[in-house]
Amino acid sequence: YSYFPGSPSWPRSKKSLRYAITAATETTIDRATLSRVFASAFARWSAATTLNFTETASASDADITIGFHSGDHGDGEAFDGPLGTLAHAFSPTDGRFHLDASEAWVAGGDVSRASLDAAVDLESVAVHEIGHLLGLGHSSVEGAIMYPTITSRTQKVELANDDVVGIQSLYGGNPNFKGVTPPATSSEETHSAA
Amino acid sequence: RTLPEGLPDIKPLLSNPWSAFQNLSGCHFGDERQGLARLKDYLSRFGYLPAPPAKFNDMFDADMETAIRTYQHNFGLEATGQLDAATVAKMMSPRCGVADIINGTSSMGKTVHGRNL
Repeated sequence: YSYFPGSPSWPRSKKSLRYAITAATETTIDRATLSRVFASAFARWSAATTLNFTETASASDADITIGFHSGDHGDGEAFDGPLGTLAHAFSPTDGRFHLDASEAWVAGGDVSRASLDAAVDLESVAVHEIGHLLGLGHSSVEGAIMYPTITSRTQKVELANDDVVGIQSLYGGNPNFKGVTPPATSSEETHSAA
Repeated sequence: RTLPEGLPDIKPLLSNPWSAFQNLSGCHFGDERQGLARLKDYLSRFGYLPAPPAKFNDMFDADMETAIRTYQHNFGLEATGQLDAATVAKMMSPRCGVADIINGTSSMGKTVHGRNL
């Protein structure tokens, strides 16, 4: 795991963060589905830490704003259409989280069965970007959520040990956290690794 | 959410903006190949090369070799400094837009630092 330069984080006094899905967001995914997917993504980080997240309707009340945008959207980090860069988020305490509206997002359901080769699982990307919003940089550990790339038509939403150690060093651990579940390994993969 | 049946095939529109990197597979130090400037833009965007004073050129120079070696370290690839097939494939993968190295001071975790040490 890594941190942004200077290791910025949310203030220790701020354990509850509010997020808003911005009204002008450029997506055809319905609002209820978006709420469910982002709630699930935030819950994965709150399970491991002492942080809590709640959705709020108003962006002006929110610590974190989430929006879908196309091309140049004013932050100097233009999106590039399908595939390429999928999303980006800013380090604490900026709170901006932008997704490329041009992606073939899959919000719920089995992404591996999507009809498009370029389908991208929304929750997987959301879990990764929330890591940035909380202060994590990228990780070299391929199984970690904070690894920079993702394969289309795959889902990766479970925090790896690398992610957990990184985030708990910043915010402390949730005493009820059960720890990470090691990824399932087939006998063929085990043989190959050996 | 998948597109309903009956819609026109939009696969041609879903082209990877980095697919041209495929043509650069096998390039190494000293080569000059059209498209290397674009790959330097990619490396610069994600923190492996500093922003150029003007435009990047198509020369595979020493800075590019070092940048590719660092990229390979970060992504668990063999650090050859060359654009081998595995490196090009990784560079074409969809990814997060946040840089891997920020201001030259942040890298991708202890694995890389350990190797450098």
